[in-house]
Amino acid sequence: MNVFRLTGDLSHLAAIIILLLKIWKSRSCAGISGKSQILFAIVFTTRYLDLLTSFISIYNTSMKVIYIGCAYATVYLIYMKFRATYDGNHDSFRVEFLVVPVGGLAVLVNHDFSFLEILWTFSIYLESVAILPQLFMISKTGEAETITTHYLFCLGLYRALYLLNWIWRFYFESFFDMIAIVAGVVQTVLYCDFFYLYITKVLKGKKLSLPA
Amino acid sequence: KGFDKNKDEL
Repeated sequence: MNVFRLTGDLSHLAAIIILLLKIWKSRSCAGISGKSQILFAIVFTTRYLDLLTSFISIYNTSMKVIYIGCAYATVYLIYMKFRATYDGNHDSFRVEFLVVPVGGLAVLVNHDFSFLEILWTFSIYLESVAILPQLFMISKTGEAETITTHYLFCLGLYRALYLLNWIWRFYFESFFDMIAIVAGVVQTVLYCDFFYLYITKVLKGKKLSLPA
Repeated sequence: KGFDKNKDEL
């Protein structure tokens, strides 16, 4: 555990909680892609199956349980409790175009051809692209609520901090995991355009809206 | 297996 890893986890946690609170307080999930949230629930479920097979630490177990619990709570709020506010017409990204290739890639490129390892690999690949339906939705509507941009910033920052964590671990622990690193780079790159808009607009007090 | 070490990450 190093400072990048810890702040990465906390940034991830902050993102998840910001989104839950935003939906809960406003009683609305307008502008939020339910598809991205379903993908994140799948990501956590397939990655954290090792909760059932191995114990690493209290920290590890509690974070995993919180992430999974919050992911399903978010999906529940979007598709059940505040379903009437869900903007399904704008959430039109075809997720099968992500899940199918990612599933194939996980079977082909992994560290070990075993059930849990393939699911872990699948979750790493899927996470790297799971935000695309949300970004697609924003590009379609041309705008995002400020609180939604805070959520996206924390979510993007988390993987960027993990990249620093992996650089740290490479130098100080001679450890690296090529699958996680490549997927993490892809994931972070997908946020770059958004980071630019966040810094140049949202942090200067303007709403994030895209030119028509 | 070296990659098992990574499983402490979230």
